[in-house]
Amino acid sequence: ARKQFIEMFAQIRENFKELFAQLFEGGQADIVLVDEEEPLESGIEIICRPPGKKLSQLSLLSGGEKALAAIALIFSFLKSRPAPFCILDEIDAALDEANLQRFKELVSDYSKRSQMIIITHRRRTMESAGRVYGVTMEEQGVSKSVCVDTSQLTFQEGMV
Amino acid sequence: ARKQFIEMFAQIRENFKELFAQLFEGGQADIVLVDEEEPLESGIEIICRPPGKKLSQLSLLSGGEKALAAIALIFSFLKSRPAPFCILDEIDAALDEANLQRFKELVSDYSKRSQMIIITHRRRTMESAGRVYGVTMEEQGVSKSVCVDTSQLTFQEGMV
Amino acid sequence: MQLNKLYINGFKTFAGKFEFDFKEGITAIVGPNGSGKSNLSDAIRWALGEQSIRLLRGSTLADVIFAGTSSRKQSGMAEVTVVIDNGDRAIPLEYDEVSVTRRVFRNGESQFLINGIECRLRDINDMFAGTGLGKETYAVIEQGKVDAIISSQPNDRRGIFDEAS
Amino acid sequence: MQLNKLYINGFKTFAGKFEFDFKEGITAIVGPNGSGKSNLSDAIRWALGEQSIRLLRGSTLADVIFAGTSSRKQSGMAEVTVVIDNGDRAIPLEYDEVSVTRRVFRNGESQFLINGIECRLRDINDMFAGTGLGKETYAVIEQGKVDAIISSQPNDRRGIFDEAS
Ligand SMILES: Nc1ncnc2c1ncn2[C@@H]1O[C@H](COP(=O)(O)OP(=O)(O)OP(=O)(O)O)[C@@H](O)[C@H]1O
Ligand SMILES: Nc1ncnc2c1ncn2[C@@H]1O[C@H](COP(=O)(O)OP(=O)(O)OP(=O)(O)O)[C@@H](O)[C@H]1O
Ligand SMILES: [Mg+2]
Ligand SMILES: [Mg+2]
Repeated sequence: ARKQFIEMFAQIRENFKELFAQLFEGGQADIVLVDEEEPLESGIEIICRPPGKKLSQLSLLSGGEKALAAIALIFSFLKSRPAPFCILDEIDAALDEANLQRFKELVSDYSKRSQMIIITHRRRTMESAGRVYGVTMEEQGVSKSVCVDTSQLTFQEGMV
Repeated sequence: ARKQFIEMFAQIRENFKELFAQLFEGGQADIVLVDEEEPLESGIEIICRPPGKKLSQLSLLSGGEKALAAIALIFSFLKSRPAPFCILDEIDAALDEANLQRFKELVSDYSKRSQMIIITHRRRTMESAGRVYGVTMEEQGVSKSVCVDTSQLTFQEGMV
Repeated sequence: MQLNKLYINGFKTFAGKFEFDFKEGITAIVGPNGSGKSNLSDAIRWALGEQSIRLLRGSTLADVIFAGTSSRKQSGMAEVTVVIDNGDRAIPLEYDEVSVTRRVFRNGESQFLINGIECRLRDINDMFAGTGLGKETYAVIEQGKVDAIISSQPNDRRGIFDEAS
Repeated sequence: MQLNKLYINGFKTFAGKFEFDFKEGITAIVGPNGSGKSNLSDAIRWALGEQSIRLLRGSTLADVIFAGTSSRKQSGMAEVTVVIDNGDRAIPLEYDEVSVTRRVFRNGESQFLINGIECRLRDINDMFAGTGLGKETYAVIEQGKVDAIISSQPNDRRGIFDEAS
């Protein structure tokens, strides 16, 4: 169990370093065991340094930087241990347009390994989907859904 | 102090009922003192019922409904006790396009009483501003700002 | 292994019977605030055995049953079935598809079924162990919780690392 | 009463001297993630006397001083001045404009000034009491905290009600 954990941890760490630099277009990130002697009990430290900035505490990162760093970590797990499917509920809410584009590319890339179900209000994210389910309430308080194939859709700004 | 609190509380309550129904286009809301005997110590219960839905616990509300209810409450305070200025940091992040429009109208309405400084990534919210400050990092890690009068701006989707 | 179908009946705002088909690749779920998008994600988590009432945003287990509206009666039970593609035999059962069903009644009684045969919650947890969809899954991220892992304390981060190993 | 000007020097990512003019009505602040928008809102809260290190997202008071980058040295101090229009004499002082300045040095020493004259934090708090901009203000909403009032417990909601009365 100990050997398995250490191997997995080393893989996730490599992935995180790579994905962070990809999403932030630079900078450095790392995950470190607080207590190397006890890998199965130890807490886990996360270090993030956006490009050009000094190493700082995670709490000083901006809302969008924290979300992007978390996305890098989530996809680090999916890279080594792809889950059968993945449900992401508005994880793009804090991102600006440029980061939204990078997120969209990452999701398209990973959707070849794991099925992705993404709940979003952002147009740019919707554009990457092969299929869209629209959930509405024609009758107040009761959900109804309709499936649309994206090949016939053009997204208008005000659509959702 | 007791009389003052009770009077203020009654005003905020009226405002909240009105603003909630305005933002949700229906439904009911209320704020209630947990212990009427001790107004200066009592906790405060908030009740929200979106239109057509049964009265439910606040925790069952959706992300966007919670944000909209919170906006109704914040503006209930501003209505009775307008602050000299107000800083709102991405409070529109969870809203869909229809609620974004209602929020925009509310902000325009209240900007006559209090000065509004709004940090946002949503285009629709930007359109309501008389002045826009763009904050960027030409030099990594160092902020720079530029002021633009909105009369010369047309917002492109990808702008920010 | 992937999600093929989802059947929902009486779960939160899904008052009638619903069927969702999923293909591989990316499916987007869109719609107005409060229309039921996150309820869909809750339905899938619930069917896979989620026990935390707090994560399901209610205060009792029966809070997931459709509570009724001004024009519709409440439901007597909630039922969700998740149909998973097992062509790659990631789940060690001799079926191409495996369906997992969960039901709860107003009196609090609940049932779990695998391919229509009643089982215990333990059997469902055992089935998904090691797939990444277990209790501390990194594959389902709730609304507003994306940066929870970044903002939490070092000792609270163990969960998702243990899930992956 | 409204905000007329803001001068910032060495506060968080604002490494040099900056000046912002504000008019009445709505001012939008836009820009990429991590560019310094919320730092602006922190600067205003800080100048008005905010003492909570957690709300300023750091762990020491000196965390608000520009920490330097790979190509610029760190600053020795942070200074923010907020100029408030007092034409309506909401603040009982005989000036059309009232400026509030806060400084902090690397050694932790801090200064407060009203119209250029050194004062204590208490004087600033007294000045803003009753305007809605006090400690539990309902007029400054931080990022990600909009629904905190809705999600909190009944006893924790007193703050903003006491501020308003
Ligand atoms: N058991 C139930 N019966 C009926 N309605 C319910 C039940 N549980 C929750 N709801 C309703 O579901 C709604 C929330 O739905 P949900 O969280 O899925 O919205 P959403 O589409 O994710 O919206 P957003 O875009 O704002 O996040 C609430 O209005 C709530 O009252
Ligand atoms: N004392 C400091 N010196 C230098 N940089 C700092 C200091 N304090 C915070 N920062 C940096 O400021 C950045 C965060 O800025 P801020 O929170 O204002 O971003 P933002 O524009 O609000 O972004 P978002 O749209 O993502 O919310 C972080 O990258 C952080 O490293
Ligand atoms: Mg939701
Ligand atoms: Mg911010």
